[in-house]
Amino acid sequence: SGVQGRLDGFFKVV
Amino acid sequence: MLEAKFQEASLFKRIIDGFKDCVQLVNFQCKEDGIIAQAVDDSRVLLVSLEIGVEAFQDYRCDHPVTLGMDLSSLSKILRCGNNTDTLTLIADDTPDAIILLFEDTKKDRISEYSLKLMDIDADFLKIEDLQYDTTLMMPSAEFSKTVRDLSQLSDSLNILVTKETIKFVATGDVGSGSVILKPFINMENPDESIKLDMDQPVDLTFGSKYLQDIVKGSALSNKIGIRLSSEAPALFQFDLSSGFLQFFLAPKFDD
Repeated sequence: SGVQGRLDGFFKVV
Repeated sequence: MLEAKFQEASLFKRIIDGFKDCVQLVNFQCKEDGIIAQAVDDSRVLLVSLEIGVEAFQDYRCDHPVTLGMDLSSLSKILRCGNNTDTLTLIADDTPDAIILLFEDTKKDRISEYSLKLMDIDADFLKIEDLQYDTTLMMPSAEFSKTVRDLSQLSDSLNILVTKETIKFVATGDVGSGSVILKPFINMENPDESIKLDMDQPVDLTFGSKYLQDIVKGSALSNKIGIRLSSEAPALFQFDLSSGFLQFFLAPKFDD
C-alpha cells in the first residue's frame, strides 16, 4: 500500500 | 596512525550489527574527535549515520584523518571471532590498505589479531542539517522493536499516527489487521521505561515494514529510541551511545 518515497533532495552532498 | 580501543568488543559488534543488514559498503571517517560513518541503502530510502565520540573508547588516538572503506559483511565475520568481553583495538596507519583488529582477553593473556582489507568506496558524504519535525517521541527501544516486529507480520506497511495524547501503530494486511496504542507516561523508578511525547502537529505517516525491521536492529545499543516525525521530511530514528549515536533517516511512503 502506498508508494515508497526516496531520500533524494533532502540531504546535500558535502 | 589510528588506534581506537574499545573496552569491550561487544560495543563495536552491536554498532555494526545495528546497521549491517541495510547497507554493505561503508566509509568510516576517523578524525581526532572520533569516528563517523554514513551510508544510504541501495534503494535510497534509508540513510544511516553513525557517530562514535572519543569518550566511547577506552583509548583513542588519531593523528591524521583517515577514511576506512569497509565491507560490513566481512567486518562482521571478523567481529564474530572476538569474545564480547575482549578489548578490541582498531589499528590503521595514515595511508592504510588494511585495518588491524586486535582482540585481547586480559584475564587469559589471549591475543588474537585479524586484518581486513580496505576498499575504495565511491560514496558521497551528505550534510545532515537539522530538519523541522512535527513530533518527537522517546520510548523504550524494546517496546518499539516488539511493536514493529509484531505488526510487520501483517503488512508490508506500518502506519504511525500521533495525536496529543496517543501514539498509534497500525498494520492492515490481507489476513487481518493490528494496532498498538501507547500513551505517554513517566516511570519515576525506571526512567528508561517512560514514554515521552512532544507534539507540535499531529502526524499520520506510513513506513515500509522492512525498513523499520532493519532499524530496530539498533535496539541492542540503547534502552531508548528517539523518534522524530514530520510530514515534510524523512523520519529520524535515533539510538544514543554513551558518546555518539546511531541514526536512521527513513523516507515515508505516500498515497498513490
